[in-house]
Amino acid sequence: MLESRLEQADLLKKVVEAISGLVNDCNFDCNDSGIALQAMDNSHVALVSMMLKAEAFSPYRCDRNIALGINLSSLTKVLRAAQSSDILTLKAEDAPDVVNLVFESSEKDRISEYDLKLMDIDQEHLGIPETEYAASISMPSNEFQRICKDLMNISESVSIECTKEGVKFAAAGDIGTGSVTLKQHSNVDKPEQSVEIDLSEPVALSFSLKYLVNFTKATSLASKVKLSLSNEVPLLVEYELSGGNSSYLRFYLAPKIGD
Amino acid sequence: GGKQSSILGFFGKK
Repeated sequence: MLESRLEQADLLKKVVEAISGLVNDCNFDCNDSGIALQAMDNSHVALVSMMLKAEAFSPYRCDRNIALGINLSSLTKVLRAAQSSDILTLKAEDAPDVVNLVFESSEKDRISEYDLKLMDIDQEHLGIPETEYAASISMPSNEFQRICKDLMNISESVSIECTKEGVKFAAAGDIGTGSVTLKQHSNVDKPEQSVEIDLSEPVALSFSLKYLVNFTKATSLASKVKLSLSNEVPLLVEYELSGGNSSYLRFYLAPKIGD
Repeated sequence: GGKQSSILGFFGKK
């Protein structure tokens, strides 16, 4: 059986909110190392991969592999009943028909309990190759969101060019062109404001802004976002979850190729 | 611009 207790319901609320624009139904795969999720959007352009490590919960118990097939809009409806600061406990039997969600207010004076019906989802998993990316950029997550939203007003595509000079996001559309260039800089007082660029060779790729803007729904989960790029492979956009236990929310986006 | 590629062209089914 599964029994996992999250100190802050907010974490799951935000994860579900961040991925529900891309994915309708997906399996939450539970095993002794934690709860994982992998799903593509309907048009197979983007892939979401989430890992909530057992260490993100206290306590966490899962004796055997359990797949929780969940409709995300149904889960959203149930999670609306949870206050952000509630303690959230997820429970399921082996081979379950329902997942049980319990929300406890931090003052412990209210306990809400919901059973969400599960679906049988026949989901194929993709093998994501270990990649040494040519460029990785760590930047404030709200800055990345801002850039994507601003450039979406110009075009549906953005080119991301990373050189030793910095990283340039550029868009060209009917009304004109726009670009934002970021250079590496460290902010000692506010490390979350730093931009770090790790480059082994220059990269230039184009991506759909509609998807990138969708990914940035995860912005409130982490102060930093990491972009990893290599020529001719999908972009990786990564948000760290729940500080320091290597839980993550990753989005992969297939590039636009040719002209 | 360019043509949108598919994630399936990069990541194989397990």
